[in-house]
Amino acid sequence: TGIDLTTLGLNLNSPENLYSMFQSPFAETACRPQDIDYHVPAEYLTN
Amino acid sequence: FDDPQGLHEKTEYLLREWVNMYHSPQAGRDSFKAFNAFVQQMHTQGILKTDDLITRFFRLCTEMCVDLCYRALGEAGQSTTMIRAKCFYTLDAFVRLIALLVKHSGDTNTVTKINLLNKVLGIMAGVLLQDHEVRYTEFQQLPYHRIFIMLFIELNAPEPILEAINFQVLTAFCHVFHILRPAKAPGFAFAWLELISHRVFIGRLLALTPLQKGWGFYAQLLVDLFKFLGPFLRNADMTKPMQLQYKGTLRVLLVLLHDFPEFLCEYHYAFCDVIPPNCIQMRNLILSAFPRTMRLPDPFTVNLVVEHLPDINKAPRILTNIVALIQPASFKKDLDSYLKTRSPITFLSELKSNLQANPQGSRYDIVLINALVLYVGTQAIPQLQNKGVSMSTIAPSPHMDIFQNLAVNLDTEGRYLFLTAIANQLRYPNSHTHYFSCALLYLFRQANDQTIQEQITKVLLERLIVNRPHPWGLLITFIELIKNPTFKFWDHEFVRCAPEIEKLFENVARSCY
Amino acid sequence: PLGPVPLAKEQLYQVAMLEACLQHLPHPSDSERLRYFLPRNPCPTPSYYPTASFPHVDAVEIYQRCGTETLFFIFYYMEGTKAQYLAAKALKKQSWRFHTKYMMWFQRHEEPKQITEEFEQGTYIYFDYEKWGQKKKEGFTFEYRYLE
Repeated sequence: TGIDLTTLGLNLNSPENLYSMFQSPFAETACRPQDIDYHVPAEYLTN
Repeated sequence: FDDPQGLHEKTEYLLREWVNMYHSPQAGRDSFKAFNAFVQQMHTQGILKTDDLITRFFRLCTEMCVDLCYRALGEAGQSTTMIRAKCFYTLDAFVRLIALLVKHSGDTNTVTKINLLNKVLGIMAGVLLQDHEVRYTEFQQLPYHRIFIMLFIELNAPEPILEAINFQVLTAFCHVFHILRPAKAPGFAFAWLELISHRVFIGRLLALTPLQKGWGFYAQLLVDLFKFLGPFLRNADMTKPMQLQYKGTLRVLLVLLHDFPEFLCEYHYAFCDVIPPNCIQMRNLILSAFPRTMRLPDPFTVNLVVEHLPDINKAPRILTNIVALIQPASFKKDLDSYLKTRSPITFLSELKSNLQANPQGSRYDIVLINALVLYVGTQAIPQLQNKGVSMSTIAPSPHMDIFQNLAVNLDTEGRYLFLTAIANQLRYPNSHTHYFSCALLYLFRQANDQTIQEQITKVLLERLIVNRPHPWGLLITFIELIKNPTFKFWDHEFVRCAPEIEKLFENVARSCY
Repeated sequence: PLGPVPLAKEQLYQVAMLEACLQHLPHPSDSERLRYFLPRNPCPTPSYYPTASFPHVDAVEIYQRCGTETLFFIFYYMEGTKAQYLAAKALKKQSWRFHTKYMMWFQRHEEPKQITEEFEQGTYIYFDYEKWGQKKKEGFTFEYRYLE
């Protein structure tokens, strides 16, 4: 009967779009907020 | 031809120089200071003198970066994090150089920028394919994956210069990803799927590019993916890597179904053309998409009158040119003539052989069958507009003559492909769904051979017993079949051919009403 | 009813290649900028730790309710993320200003004694990243070329 698609780690009921938090086709979970690059002023990149 | 004497050493020196400059604190914002200084060095070293030298420089740099990665990957006892840090130290610097050259080459002339980008991407593809062929199962995707994704992210940063050339940048990347499609570079298949499903890539192509101009590109890449998976899904003998790739593909399709259902709606036909007919669940997923503006009536509603639904007479957008798929031209001419005047009378008797003219392995030309079914249907619907599409109006007609001929004269395999083509049109409420739902039920009722009725039932059932989602049109068609007494569904022998089959029907019936 | 189609030579080659590259699958972090201080492999935490990100994580209001040190901690350790950006916004709302020249944050503590186009002199508080605390400084010169 195929795969239960609700077990692939995607929140299909999310009101937000999924692609902006999509981590990888081979990952079981979405990205955490801190995983996602965000364009900040270059001066902020002090490390 | 061989590289000019000394170019290799010169390139190696320059690349090392750049990597050091890139990582030094004095590199400046976005490495711009370092870049200015480095371009001077390139000039003095004569690298920018001719187009050919620039090409060789990039190829040599790419090869050096790749070799460095292979060496790092070959070091025993290193953690993957350390290996990656070591590789990315050079790769990211190289990517930044390419991005800066693309951004600042040709001043305001965007053509120069895009030409350079295409050149570099072409070189990357060339190096990758050669490496893939030479190293065979020793091939590593890491350096290429990193270069492509970081370059894509760099060139899609929110900057005015880049915004001005964004669509050409997307075109260039889609082009190179098409060249590196899994069928061509299977050793790169996992990285390839990562690339085309990266959120920045999907975001740019499907959400941010205006007028959906990126959709066609993305659809092409999905077709590439389905064509690669096809032969393996066809036999359902899934090795572990293939399972992983398949599951990954399902995830990507779920994201598309959730975020861009209209995209799946508009390209479903092209996708179904390359997804193997027996790949039920993945195809259901695509066929289940419906426009977000649409409110789908519950298919299990008692006394649902499909004909009264507001959208039922609207034709869905189909972006594939199905007329072009009906070959040869003489066959198309006869088809049109038959639809108009039911002549030549030999058309129906020759129909089966026309559909078997496919040399590629399977005996039937699936693309032609799909195109024929949809074309005949779309020719029939306008003629029924006044009377309205229903079981009583769709026949008699030359269109249904063709369908009935196929149902009766094709063998089991051919009939399965024919019925599959019809079932692929059972989607969200629209005029195609309605017409083909009626057509399928009409074929069931008119069939004087129970084998045909059984096969129609099988085609529907195999799509219903897999895990969700299920297309709306599929559900309402099957519910109508088992509820409407005029089909005498439950009187048929095949419903009771085995206890578990009977039980299955009863379960499905119970869930339906 | 279709029956299997034997794999062609090409497909056997593809399977062999796919098998091989299974040994070095891409890691999700391969597709992101490098951030040495943010491990991409989530470290195992006790089950009662919240794992899903809480709602409104993207709203600056959440950050405004954080303490100053917390905001500086987020700013310093989560560079390049939305969290850093929002922490910076919250700090600005607490009248902290980021000064590019000194890579520091300043908060004006009292009216400056001397104001010109180029600079102003007065008493300020700046954040000491070493000691993770705030420091007051008299007669400090604050130059206007700061990042607003």
